[in-house]
Amino acid sequence: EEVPGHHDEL
Amino acid sequence: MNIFRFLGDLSHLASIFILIHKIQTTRSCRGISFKTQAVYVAVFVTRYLDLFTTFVSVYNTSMKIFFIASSCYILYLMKVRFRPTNDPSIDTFRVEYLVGPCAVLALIFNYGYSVTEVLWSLSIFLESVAILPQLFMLQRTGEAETITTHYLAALGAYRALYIPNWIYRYFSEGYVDPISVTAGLVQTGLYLDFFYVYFTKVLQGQKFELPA
Repeated sequence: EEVPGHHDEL
Repeated sequence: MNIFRFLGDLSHLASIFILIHKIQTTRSCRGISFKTQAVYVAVFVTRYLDLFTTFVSVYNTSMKIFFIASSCYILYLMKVRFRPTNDPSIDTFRVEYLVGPCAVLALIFNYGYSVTEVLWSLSIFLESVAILPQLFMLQRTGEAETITTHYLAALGAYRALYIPNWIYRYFSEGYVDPISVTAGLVQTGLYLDFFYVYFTKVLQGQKFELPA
């Protein structure tokens, strides 16, 4: 499942 | 992950260690805005609710937990451990003027009408202005301990380094996050005055003093 971009940034 | 974002995260990490180090070695939280620190707790808690729903990597999860835990620990240091050194009478910025407009912005600009998405958006907007009570306090007192300025510089550098990260991501992945980018630009912009004094005075070995 693709993780939306804003979840991988802190 | 790219080098800019990684350096930004390291800078963020460093800023927290510098702040805790300052409070513990001087046994004082003088010059630190409790309001700014309290807003950071709100920022991290609302942003990292995705800890319960989304797993990205061990790095990502550990950093999120660290930011929540360390920001709470700083509040503890300020309100309990070194409470007598915290002077609320100079920490007078009205935080409600920040939270209200950010809440409205989060309701208008978000990536989906769910509690977590709106809170995520709120956290991004709130973070962009969280430093204002601290900068306001600095402006009022007109000076700062050198260690405090290192803390602020590292904290400002964190979001500034996210800007090349976003440019890089646009070209390498075609990925754009307009909410983060806009807020990040505002956030970095707020530091420009501070950076100017930091580079021209503190890094030249002088004390951080604002012109009267």
